[in-house]
Amino acid sequence: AKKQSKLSAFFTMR
Amino acid sequence: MLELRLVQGSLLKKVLESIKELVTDANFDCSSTGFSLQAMDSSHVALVALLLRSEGFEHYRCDRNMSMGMNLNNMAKMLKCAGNDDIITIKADDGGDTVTFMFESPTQDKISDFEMKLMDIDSEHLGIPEAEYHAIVKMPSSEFARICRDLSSIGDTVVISVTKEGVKFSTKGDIGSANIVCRQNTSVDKPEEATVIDMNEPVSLTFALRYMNSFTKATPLSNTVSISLSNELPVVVEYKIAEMGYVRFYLAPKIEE
Repeated sequence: AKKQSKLSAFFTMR
Repeated sequence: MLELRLVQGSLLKKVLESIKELVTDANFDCSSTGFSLQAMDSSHVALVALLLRSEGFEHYRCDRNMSMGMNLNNMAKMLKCAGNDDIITIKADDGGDTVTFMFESPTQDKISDFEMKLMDIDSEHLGIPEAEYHAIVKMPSSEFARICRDLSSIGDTVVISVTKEGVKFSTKGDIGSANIVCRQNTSVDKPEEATVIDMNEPVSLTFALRYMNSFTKATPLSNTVSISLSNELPVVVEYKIAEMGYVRFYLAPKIEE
């Protein structure tokens, strides 16, 4: 099964 | 002091309709570049980035950079009171806690102003690096909306795969499965009806259809949509706003556990 990833896994918080 | 006059006020109405489902509260940032917004949905899975460039406004005065926190549902309620042909002016004082939307009818015989309370929002800004995408698909926005709507009646997720053959949208659900393939067709009469596939590498990613359907609320903003995909990266679904800028939606993929 696939899991929903979050944007924070790809983009850095500024 | 901030004063932004937008002759084609309907654009702002459409922008709000396109993002208010995804995001509840957001900071609008105003600078010499333009009027912009970056906000994530509450689950931090999707992000909307809006830019309306200053050159697209008939009058654009922004004495100092300002960030205005607004409840998008309330803002949409106010903008719904503007006629589709109305000129919309956004006004705010430095350090004030309200924003005023002024609507002028095209013949100047009706002028309304609506004042809305601003709010303090702790916003988390994400740094989005410029990326080289493996594949960029440009297609009619209405076609993309139709595909997302059709597939969501069958399943909850969509697999978007780009190969030399074209772009394939697939889903599976309890009642069965569906595949929709769109091939490149640049020989159509009007450029906005074309599907153009620019692929460097084949790519296949899985996304939640609920978010994709929410992005298609931006369909009235543009005849075409571009979908930028890279393996292992969020997809970018972009609707260009004529002469002014864009609304971009980023969506994190579903990945193997």
